[in-house]
Amino acid sequence: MNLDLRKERETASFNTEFLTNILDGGADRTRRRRELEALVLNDPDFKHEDVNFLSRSERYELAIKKSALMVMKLREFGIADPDEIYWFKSFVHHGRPEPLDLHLGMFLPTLLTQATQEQQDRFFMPAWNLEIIGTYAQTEMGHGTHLRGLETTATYDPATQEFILNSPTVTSIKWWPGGLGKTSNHAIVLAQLHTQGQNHGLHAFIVPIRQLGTHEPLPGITVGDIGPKFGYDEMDNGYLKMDNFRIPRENMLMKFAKVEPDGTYVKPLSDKLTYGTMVFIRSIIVGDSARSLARACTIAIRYSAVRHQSELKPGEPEPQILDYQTQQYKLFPLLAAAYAFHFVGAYMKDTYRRITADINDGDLREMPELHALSAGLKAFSSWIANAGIEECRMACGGHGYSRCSGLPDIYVNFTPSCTYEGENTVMMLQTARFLIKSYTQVSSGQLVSGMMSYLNDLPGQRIQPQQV
Amino acid sequence: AARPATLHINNPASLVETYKLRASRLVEFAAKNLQAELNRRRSKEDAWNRTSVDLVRASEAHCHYVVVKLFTAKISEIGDPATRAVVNNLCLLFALHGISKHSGDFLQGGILTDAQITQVNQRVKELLALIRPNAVALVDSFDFSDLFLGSVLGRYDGNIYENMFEWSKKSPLNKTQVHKSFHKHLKPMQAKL
Repeated sequence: MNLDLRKERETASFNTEFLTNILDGGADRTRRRRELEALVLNDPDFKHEDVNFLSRSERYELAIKKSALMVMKLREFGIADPDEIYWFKSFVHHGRPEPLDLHLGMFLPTLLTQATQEQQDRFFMPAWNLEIIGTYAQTEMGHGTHLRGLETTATYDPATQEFILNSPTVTSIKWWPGGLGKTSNHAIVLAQLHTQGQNHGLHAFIVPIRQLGTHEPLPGITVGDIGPKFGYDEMDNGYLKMDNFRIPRENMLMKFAKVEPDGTYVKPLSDKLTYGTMVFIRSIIVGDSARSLARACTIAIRYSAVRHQSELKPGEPEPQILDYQTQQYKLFPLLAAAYAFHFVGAYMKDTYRRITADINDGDLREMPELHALSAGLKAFSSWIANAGIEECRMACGGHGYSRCSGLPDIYVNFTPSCTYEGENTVMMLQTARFLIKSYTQVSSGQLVSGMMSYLNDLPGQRIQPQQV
Repeated sequence: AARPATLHINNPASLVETYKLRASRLVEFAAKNLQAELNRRRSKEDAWNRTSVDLVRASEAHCHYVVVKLFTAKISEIGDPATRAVVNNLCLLFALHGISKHSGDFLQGGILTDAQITQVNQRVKELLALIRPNAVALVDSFDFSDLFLGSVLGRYDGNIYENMFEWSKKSPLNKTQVHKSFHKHLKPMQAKL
């Protein structure tokens, strides 16, 4: 052990184990997380050379190999709890994105929240057993955050009781979804639903894209990898073009909205429900902001305790760079933010679960606030974490630029969160819509509840400087 | 809520109140600007676009308030006194650093005075020194294994330099002492010069 780090650990004023337990949500969860990590660390099947020395194709293949192994081991060890699957997956892939992310993180949850019981019976088990490998194809080449602008169409043909999926323009080609290029054989496709001459807006459809068994693209489907990106080397972000591709009526996810056999459209309780998966993902992104920022702070602070440089007092030995106030000013507020976002991420996940239960009981009251809050916190936390990871890299000087530091990987794999699942500025404007609506309500004398209740005090609020 | 009689810069709950005032002031500011644009007989969409910078600032202030509020609420759940004290310092640093970075928002609304901002900046520096002895233990508490962290600089044992050298030797370029490009390109060029 490096002597500096040993000394740092000996002089701490608290027991790190207590804080680890708090971060995990209890001592038993810490124990369980470590158990799962040991399963991976001690398993020779998961050992491989440093991915920094591999080509992109080799990195993708290694990720697929580890994902396939991971699925078998999850079965072998009987790991089925979502949090435990998430932990196990993180350890297998060292916290990096991997080709099955969208299958586990969006395709399965969408089946659970948007599919009818019959559809779940038909699709969920094959998907759980990875006979069906799915992704979530919403973003197009020409439209991302502005969902209503998506151009892909799903036109209902009552004669055959089928939907005709079509990519009418080059900008309507589905572009970016993770795992779409080479891994998935199905996709949940968001498309404008047309029936009886009416456009009823965005709805979700389960679309087979590759032949089971041969994995060849189906006729009418053009699918592939979009090429190298800033990071995400292991992820086959892909494109999907559908040329009048027909799917049965039963492949439209109809838990909320429906199309009858004759083409009659039945409205959902709320148009926000299709966005349910996005609210879930945005809640997860707050936690990801915390994890990525925490990793970067861990690297920068440990390194700053080991690195000695120049002299604080003439003639004295070179001090640890962590003793410089400017280095502390760079890193400690980011460390505090990592803790803050960890607790906020946990709160958002719990709130999402609670409100989803309410929605299942038909109570949608809190959905609008959750939708607004998850959008704003996703933007707020990812902006700060994004800038913070870069600050940590620079705080490590030249060695922070080497891939051996781990900081470039953390940055290039985290930074997409400022633009995916809703570009951050647009997210903040979505939150603003809810703020203005609440303000207008208060101005007309109606009280508001939840995180907005501070607006109730506005009329009486007179702001005067006070003594310290 | 009543305005804080005084600003307790060592009390996270008092800082939550301050962030709440900032958020409600920026929401009100954006709402009034939006209304002013509408009064100029601009379309709703035009008015919204011409107020969008204020609207984003109001949302950021709202989110900042929510994060400070939830962070503060978490502290009271921590049983162990020593752990609670350390996390309390982190919470204070997060909140005070935010006030320091966005001091204009707090001054403009008359929420805080110039003297209070000076106090906040001073307290931030004091908190840096208070957190310094626990900095490594605070990142150790995240409990990232070396495998998961994937960093020679961040290794738990701190044996950075020898491991950085070992890591570099594995670079594919070092598979041979002389890279094949020397014989293919450089040597023929040197022979012609």
